[in-house]
Amino acid sequence: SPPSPVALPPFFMRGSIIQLADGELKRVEDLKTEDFIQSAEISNELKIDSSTVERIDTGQSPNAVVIQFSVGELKAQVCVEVLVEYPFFVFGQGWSSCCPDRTTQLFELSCAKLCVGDVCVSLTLRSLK
Amino acid sequence: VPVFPWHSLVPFLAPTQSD
Repeated sequence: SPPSPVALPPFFMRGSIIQLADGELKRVEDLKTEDFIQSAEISNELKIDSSTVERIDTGQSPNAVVIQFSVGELKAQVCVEVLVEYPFFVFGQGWSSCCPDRTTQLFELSCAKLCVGDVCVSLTLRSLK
Repeated sequence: VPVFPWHSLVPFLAPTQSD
């Protein structure tokens, strides 16, 4: 059977309180690209990667899509299956999903339409020392 | 009120790098 798509966790709900790496608290809808970059910079374990959307296909489960990303400098090809409303943070743009209307309806989180070519914020573990 | 860490919002898309 196909793997279940990643369900949408509660912290994408508008108004959710997010703690940045320096301790600052922000609402999820107020996060900026710089917040992710600066948080990763002071993290010993996490590194920001740029992940470019290469393809978006219909998923095997209802309301799911398979998104193919090209990740980091090595352009590693990674596919994830998520629900259409799952938001990704696009550099310089903010929250974006394959079905922004549904994201807004379910989570009251304003979203742009995620498109091929968009560059999303993703994380990599730094090597553990 | 629950507080979530910033990194819970960001997907891990690449395998661990050795740098």
